[in-house]
Amino acid sequence: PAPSNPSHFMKGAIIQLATGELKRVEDLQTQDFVRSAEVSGGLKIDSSMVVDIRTSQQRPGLVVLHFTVGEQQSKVTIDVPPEHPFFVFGQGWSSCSPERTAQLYGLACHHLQVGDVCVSITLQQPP
Amino acid sequence: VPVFPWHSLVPFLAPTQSD
Repeated sequence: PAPSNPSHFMKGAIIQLATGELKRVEDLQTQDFVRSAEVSGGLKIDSSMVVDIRTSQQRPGLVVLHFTVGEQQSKVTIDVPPEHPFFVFGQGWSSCSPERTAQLYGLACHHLQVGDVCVSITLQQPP
Repeated sequence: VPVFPWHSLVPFLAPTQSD
């Protein structure tokens, strides 16, 4: 079966930032996410470091990514298809299989590696 | 042309709080 490809990762997809500005997905930069979180209220950007990448035993075709998230270094695990792009701080779009990402989305990616720090979002803690 | 919100592109990773 064909994988379900969220079309927001297709090259050329129009993304609305929290500032109202529109950008193509391939033109996004780290600052766009940081600024958007700042003005959105209630959301904040976390730094999520990739600490392990494995192929899933339970769900063939998926990869299991282990992250340590935020200042508390909480451990979070997610299963994703290898073509799923993540935005790495200072580097841009990255996936476990840049070849598949290019095939399916047309989006140019770096190779996601252990040690990469990805942009993730979480709820802002009340003061 | 569809327009997607910025927050749909990055994962929501909620750390599990333990206090």
